[in-house]
Amino acid sequence: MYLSRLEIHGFKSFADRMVVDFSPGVTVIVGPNGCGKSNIVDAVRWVIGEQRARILRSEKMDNIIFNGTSNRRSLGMSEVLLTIENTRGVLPTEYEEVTIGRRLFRSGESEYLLNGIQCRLKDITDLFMDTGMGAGAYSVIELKMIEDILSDSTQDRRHMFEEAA
Amino acid sequence: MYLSRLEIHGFKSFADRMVVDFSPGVTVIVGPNGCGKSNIVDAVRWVIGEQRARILRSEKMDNIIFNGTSNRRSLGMSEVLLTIENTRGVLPTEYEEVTIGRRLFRSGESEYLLNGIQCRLKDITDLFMDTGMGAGAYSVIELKMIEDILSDSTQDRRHMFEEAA
Amino acid sequence: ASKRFGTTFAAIQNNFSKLFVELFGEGATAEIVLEDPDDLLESPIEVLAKPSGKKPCILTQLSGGEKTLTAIALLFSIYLVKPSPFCILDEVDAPLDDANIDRFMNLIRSFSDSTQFVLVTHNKRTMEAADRMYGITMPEQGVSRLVGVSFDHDLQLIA
Amino acid sequence: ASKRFGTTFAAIQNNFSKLFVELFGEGATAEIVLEDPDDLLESPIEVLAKPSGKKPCILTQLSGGEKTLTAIALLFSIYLVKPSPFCILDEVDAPLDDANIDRFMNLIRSFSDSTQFVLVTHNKRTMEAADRMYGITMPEQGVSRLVGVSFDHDLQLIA
Ligand SMILES: Nc1ncnc2c1ncn2[C@@H]1O[C@H](COP(=O)(O)OP(=O)(O)OP(=O)(O)O)[C@@H](O)[C@H]1O
Ligand SMILES: Nc1ncnc2c1ncn2[C@@H]1O[C@H](COP(=O)(O)OP(=O)(O)OP(=O)(O)O)[C@@H](O)[C@H]1O
Ligand SMILES: [Mg+2]
Ligand SMILES: [Mg+2]
Repeated sequence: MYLSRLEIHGFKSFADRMVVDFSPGVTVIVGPNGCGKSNIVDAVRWVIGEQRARILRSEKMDNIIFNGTSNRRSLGMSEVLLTIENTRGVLPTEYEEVTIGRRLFRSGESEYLLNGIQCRLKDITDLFMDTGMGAGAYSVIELKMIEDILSDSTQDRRHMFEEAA
Repeated sequence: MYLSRLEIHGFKSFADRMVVDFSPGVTVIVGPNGCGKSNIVDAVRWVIGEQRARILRSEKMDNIIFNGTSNRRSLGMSEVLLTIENTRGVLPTEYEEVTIGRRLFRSGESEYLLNGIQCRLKDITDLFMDTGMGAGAYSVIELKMIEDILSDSTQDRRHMFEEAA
Repeated sequence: ASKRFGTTFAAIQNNFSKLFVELFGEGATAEIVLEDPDDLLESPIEVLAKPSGKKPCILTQLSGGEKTLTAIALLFSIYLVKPSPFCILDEVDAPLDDANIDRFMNLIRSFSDSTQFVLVTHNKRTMEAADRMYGITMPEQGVSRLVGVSFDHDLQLIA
Repeated sequence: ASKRFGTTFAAIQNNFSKLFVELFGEGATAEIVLEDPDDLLESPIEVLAKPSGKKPCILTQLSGGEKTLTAIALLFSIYLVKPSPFCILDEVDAPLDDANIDRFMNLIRSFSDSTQFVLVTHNKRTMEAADRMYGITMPEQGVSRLVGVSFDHDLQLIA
């Protein structure tokens, strides 16, 4: 099982639609400060179900929608699609390929998608149950979290161990 | 006014006496992970009067005394001396060169020195009053503090501005 | 539930000691202990680390680079028990010196059969050790764009 | 006391706008505002930053590198008002890309007549821009030693 494609449109600094094809193995993302690398990481956290705006470095969830530049108007919607190759059948579904999606409109309405069909958030979190992939799992790590993993508050550490049990 | 010499003996990983001569301008300190670079930074914080063990990455203040390796016994005392060229008379004393010192013994006793003569901590903090050099000033910065300077708690920021006023 | 936690904990403990030596070299030891072994479900978890030749110390005394390596060893010892299909690391290599970057990338390489890695980095040594590289730029200020994929390690791409 | 704070604040505000443009380039603007201008002595201080071509944003939306540069601009705008004789920076250049390292070191250079700088770094670009370099090693595990001073930028010293 691996991530095979990520499509971002209207999420943070990605005003235009961007498609990234991933392969297994080790991929690096590079670029100057402020160009949008961590925004890609946030897009993955968001599409797999992250509900806390603070984790996405935002005050309110609608801050993740592209809010314009000096030459462009802000957009009304943000959409991220993530395609997962389910080759080893880790995800509890008979599909070979699974695409999850999430949309947020300025109006505050949000949608979740599973292979193009609207579904509930619960359908997506159920899909990831016990695969180590959900929003609470430790698959997305930034430097600041390294401090937390070792931090004095052993509560954080216990949570990691419980996730694995 | 600039730092002209730093002598460290028995402070953290500096079991043997080390003397570093500084000049004005820009000096870099380099070396592998864990070799003792940040310990030098802590030594400067300590000798200029830092009282909080937490800022020196320690639980108790006596953790700053060299506590031994597999081949060496721990030491009983830690001493740091800092010589400052007072060329522009910024420090309120007639001496051209001022050496401040600090010692800590395993017994818990601590000494402060000014040009080789024992003094009180207050004598050292008085010396630095209004020069931008004391323990509370913003002259020693690490990456984690960068987060704090911009952090949500505007209390931190206010403190910086008040220090300057 | 507590029996399951017990076996998971023991497996992680074992992995952590092995991985710590892999990252810090011979002579280094580390362990994870339950502060209160009788209360499996509530006890806090302590980590003790001893880089080679040094006295064991609590985590706050480790250097920036040593802390990062210790956290990585802990993370991967959990992955060994419950592999995660993918792992995204955002500039976790920033505090590491060149020698530790190499050890870190060797560890990543040894896990890359079961886990897919996506690393955000500014470090050229990390870039060279990857299979693929994507560049992100902002030709129009404020709008991010994908630059291109370079398989042949043509580093000028990101100069 | 509040009058003194007022003048200091205005000077820092002015410096910050200038330094921010120096670090982020033309078209970038930033400002520091008092949330409650009538209460000089208690009002919290807000920082708003707008990198070139982007919409103004609150600090949490800035990237890692942008945050570091903003904090450095703030720190130096205070130094302009009350110069500190020395400044020790411990790996603050870690989140910066090469172009921003150069801008950062140019700023350091422009202050180095009035302030002495000691920088701890792993970044070769920062090393090259310094006047002097000291190396620290541990020939005996657990015991730090000074390696030597290199004035002529002989980088093999730290290889
Ligand atoms: N909703 C939004 N609309 C438009 N731009 C946004 C939005 N949210 C964040 N941004 C912009 O994204 C930029 C930050 O991008 P990001 O954090 O991904 O940078 P980065 O590539 O990780 O940089 P670094 O190397 O410094 O970590 C900021 O400059 C911010 O202005
Ligand atoms: N009291 C002490 N006695 C002996 N060694 C100590 C003492 N306190 C800390 N140390 C050792 O100092 C080391 C950390 O050094 P320091 O933080 O200066 O490293 P560094 O050069 O800054 O590394 P990095 O590049 O990773 O930041 C630790 O390995 C720790 O064991
Ligand atoms: Mg980033
Ligand atoms: Mg350090």
